[in-house]
Amino acid sequence: SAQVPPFTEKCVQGTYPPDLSRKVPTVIINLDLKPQDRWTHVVKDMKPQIEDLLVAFKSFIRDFGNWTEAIIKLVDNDFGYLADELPAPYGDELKGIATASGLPLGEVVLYNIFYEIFTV
Amino acid sequence: CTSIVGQDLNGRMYHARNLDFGLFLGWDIKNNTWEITEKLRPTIRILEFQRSGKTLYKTVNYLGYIGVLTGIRPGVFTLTMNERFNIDGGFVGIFEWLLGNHTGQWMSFLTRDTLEQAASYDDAKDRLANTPMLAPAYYILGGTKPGQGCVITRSRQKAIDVWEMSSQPANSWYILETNYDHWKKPMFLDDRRTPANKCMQKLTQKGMGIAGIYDVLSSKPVLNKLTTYTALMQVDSGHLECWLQYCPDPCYPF
Repeated sequence: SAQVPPFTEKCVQGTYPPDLSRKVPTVIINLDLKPQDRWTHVVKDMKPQIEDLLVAFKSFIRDFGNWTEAIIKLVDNDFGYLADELPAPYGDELKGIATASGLPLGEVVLYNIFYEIFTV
Repeated sequence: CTSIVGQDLNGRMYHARNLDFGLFLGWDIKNNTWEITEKLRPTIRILEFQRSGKTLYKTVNYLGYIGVLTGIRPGVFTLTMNERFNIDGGFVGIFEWLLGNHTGQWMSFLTRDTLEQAASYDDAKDRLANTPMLAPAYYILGGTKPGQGCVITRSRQKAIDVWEMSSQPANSWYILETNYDHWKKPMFLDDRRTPANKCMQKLTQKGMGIAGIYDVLSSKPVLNKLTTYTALMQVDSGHLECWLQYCPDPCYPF
């Protein structure tokens, strides 16, 4: 149903404001709290959504074959130590997120350095 | 991604962006969507970072991600980051970092540090242009004064180009960046730059503002199946709003 590239523009008008159901809500991050505690309230509320994302990503990785299971285990079990190497306060913030969400620290670290890994 | 910094006829500065993510991360043939893109949308939040009850800066984040891709320091500057693909990419930077070379900064932590610490547009520009990094990137920066807008093209080591809004006489009221070096043609399969520029020309400076720029970013193929959100910022008022984006069929996959 779409054209062959290069794609040509369809400049729309009058689309603002969109439906309010699409408005992104705001949450407060209190920098006066210890880094480990800053994200707790947010992550606890959003745990299912974050978990859902990481499960989908792991499922996508698994589609490449059984050998990828070793990579997932490596991330879950051995990637967490990288949090100690990250600059302050970021390592401690990630540890706080892992604790509050119950997700493996390695996965939380990987999620946060995703850009550096995939820019190639 | 597509980022735009522009000014209206009164010199008020606006900065907006589409964040596209999830290319090749699983295509759902039933719904014609990218799987990871769909999973990311529910995690999007505006974050207000406060100290002593005062808002220091605001960002748009996927929850669980603590770095910054889109942010505003109210009354000082606005900042977005677009991905830059390069063979000397982040994988090399991480490898060096694992070997003990910690001189490079992580991309999203540099942006957060900049939002937290930079006292002015020029200070932010200097930090983003000159801090060694682990991965290449495009930083799009907007200030408070007319003409204060630039695209910083980063290699891992330094800025290889700083493209100023005021340096393009024909369209000096805005500057626009997607995911390609501005002095090169974008890949023909992924040319969102030309359509976005055409929509900006149709908008004209008279139409510049939150609503007008939202229209441009909602125009296909600037809006595509990878677009998770559109963020709109006005630096003087410290205004940041964000809308989830969906691209109904027929829509381009990227």
